[in-house]
Amino acid sequence: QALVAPEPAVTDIPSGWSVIGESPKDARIELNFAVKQRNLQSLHDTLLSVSDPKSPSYGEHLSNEAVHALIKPSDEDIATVHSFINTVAGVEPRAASPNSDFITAVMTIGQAEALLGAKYEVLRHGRAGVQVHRASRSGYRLPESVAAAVDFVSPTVHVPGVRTAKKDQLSPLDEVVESPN
Amino acid sequence: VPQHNVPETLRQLYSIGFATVGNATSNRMAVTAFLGQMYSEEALKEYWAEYCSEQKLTCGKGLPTLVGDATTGTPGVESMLDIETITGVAGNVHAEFWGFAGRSPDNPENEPFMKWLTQMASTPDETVPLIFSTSYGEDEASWSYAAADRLNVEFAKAGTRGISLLYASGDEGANCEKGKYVPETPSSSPYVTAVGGTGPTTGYPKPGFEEGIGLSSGGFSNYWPMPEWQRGAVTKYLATAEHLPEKSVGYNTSGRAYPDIAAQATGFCVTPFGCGVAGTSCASPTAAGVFALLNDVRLSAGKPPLGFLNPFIYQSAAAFNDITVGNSGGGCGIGIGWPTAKAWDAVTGVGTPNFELLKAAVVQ
Repeated sequence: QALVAPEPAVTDIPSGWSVIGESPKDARIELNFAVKQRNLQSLHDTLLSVSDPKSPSYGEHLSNEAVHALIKPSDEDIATVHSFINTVAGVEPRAASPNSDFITAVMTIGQAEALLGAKYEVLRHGRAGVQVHRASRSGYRLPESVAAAVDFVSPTVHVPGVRTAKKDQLSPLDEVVESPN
Repeated sequence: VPQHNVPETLRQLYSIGFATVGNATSNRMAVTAFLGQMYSEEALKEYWAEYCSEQKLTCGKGLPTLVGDATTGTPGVESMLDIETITGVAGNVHAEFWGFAGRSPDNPENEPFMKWLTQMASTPDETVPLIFSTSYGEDEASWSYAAADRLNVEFAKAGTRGISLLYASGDEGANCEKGKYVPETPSSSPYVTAVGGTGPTTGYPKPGFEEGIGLSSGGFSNYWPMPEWQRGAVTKYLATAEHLPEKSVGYNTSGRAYPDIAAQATGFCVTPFGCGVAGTSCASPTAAGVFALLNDVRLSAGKPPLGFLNPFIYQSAAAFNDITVGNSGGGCGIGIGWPTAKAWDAVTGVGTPNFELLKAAVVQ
């Protein structure tokens, strides 16, 4: 099958992050396949009707089971993703949500690179001191039939945001320190 | 008079008062933490002892439930700010701390934000928190359109179940990058409630004296169209506000506008780090605490929780303190960022919550 990129590679690594080398092939990674859902317009309409105080359905929220039943992916798409992971990477995937709209599989970085046609690198956020493995610059590709069954796969191209609260004023302790003058 | 934002001042500011409000046993609220921001029970207990005991305030409802693959450890400013603030504002409501590392000795590399989403989707209705406050954000385009579109669906799933999602709007004001305004997400998602930031107009926080502050992020999404529930308010702002940014900075006036509301975002005390912490990371758990109490009012009245808040917020704008002073920064050097204005604006949304007024609105 032709290979398709569900998401574009990242040309500019986000500010604060730097690439410090290749990811070790034996490091473990949990890939998360977001399987395409159905009836999304119905979900949207239901959300607005239960959330609008002027709606007669206001407050009539759906149960978790009902929400997941409403948008459950097709059995074919679920099977396609399962088969792809199992056949190519040789690992057993599992459903990460009640209706299998997320399917995860733990494997090595080496297996993930082979599965996704990707190259994982270690990214480090200097200020936060956080390191992640991402295939941001290489991107990833999936066989056409698998790409048609998923919205995206993570962690791949997306680099997490890091937010740190600021200190904008002196603490009470600092305020009582007098200047030499 | 306290010089900083602590439970006592925040409850005065937002008309919560000092009575124990929370009574509904099924009410739960949560904060989320990512990438190694850890929770410390010792620090939370110290915070409660310092800011709640002497004032005889009920803070939280026992120790928080810990959920996720990375919860306890060396406390982080962000994580402790979130849990201390939400339990300081909302007395007698059970809190949860949901923490995800992205990687740990026991867990393989993952996308912590996705771990949170799948955990929430797998938690039964009986035990899932009714409100999540998240102080996580990044440039909108850092998620591909395909992934961002899917995140919207996940947010919509939560709202349809009756779960409210509040996000810090961002700390970069109008967020100028390379001469253009850049929206921030998840606050730019039309399926969450974005919380901007205010500060005191005078030296210390007191009711009726708040202004929009420079760090408060807001603007317009480049991914998502403007929803109907905010169209009237935002259209009025664009038509009547003075000192709007020049069009050359590239904002998309047909996009989803944010923030939706605001709360104090400067001068917070965080144990064990000290006072003077700022950012919309302060505002989101503050607002979430108020809405957790409003959920309590509804549950106690035999009504369902508020769920996705935005249609209610825009229809109940009169129950918020309208912030008409101040502006955001980050304006590409050719202006002030966004100005505040009467009614909705791109710094403070419809304003800061007035619990007394909102309490009446949520049971109507």
